[in-house]
Amino acid sequence: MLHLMSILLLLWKLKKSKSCVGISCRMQECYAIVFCLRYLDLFYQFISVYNTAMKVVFISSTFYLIFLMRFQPPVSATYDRTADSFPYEQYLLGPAAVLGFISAEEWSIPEIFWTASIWLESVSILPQLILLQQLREVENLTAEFVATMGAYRFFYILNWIYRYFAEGYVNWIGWLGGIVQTGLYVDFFYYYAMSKWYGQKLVLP
Amino acid sequence: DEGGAEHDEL
Repeated sequence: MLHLMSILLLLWKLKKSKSCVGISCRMQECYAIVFCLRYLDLFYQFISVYNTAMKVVFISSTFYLIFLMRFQPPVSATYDRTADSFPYEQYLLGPAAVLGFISAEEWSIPEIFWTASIWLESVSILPQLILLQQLREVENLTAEFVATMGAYRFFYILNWIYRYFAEGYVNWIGWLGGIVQTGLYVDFFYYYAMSKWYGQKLVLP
Repeated sequence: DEGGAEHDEL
């Protein structure tokens, strides 16, 4: 739900402020790739209505966000591709594909794609965090959006702890990816929490 | 886990 909330928060921000200054479209592109790699089973496997519905929502909303930021005025007029410049193609996609192949539980396309999507998701926030570091001042809604993006994976970790003790569920790849992903947020969370605590605007060093 | 890894999470 936190992940869904982060997407809805971003949609609301774009619609309300008609600006995507401070928002990384490259991060959304990474998430679109994550979802396409991971949700291929939409075509051949049914787990539950909830599972299918959320997959469709995540894929469609992420592509809609990219469309808004890249091609739909007035939002796209505020998008600066030179500022949002993290070269994720070689820095993130390459390693995720290699790691996905090496660490896949079995060498089948769905499993390799699933594993690569876990590694890619764990670092997909980097373009967004790097863009914020360049801008330093973080607008309120953006701060909330990034905070929910960091929080959702932390709640997966809590669920994984529960599932490990309740049903012996083991998911090494997901666990490692989740720890890396949450770890990348820790310093942002610190500055976010401080700005909330002291009621000041969020400014990154 | 049975056969191919069953991924029931989003």
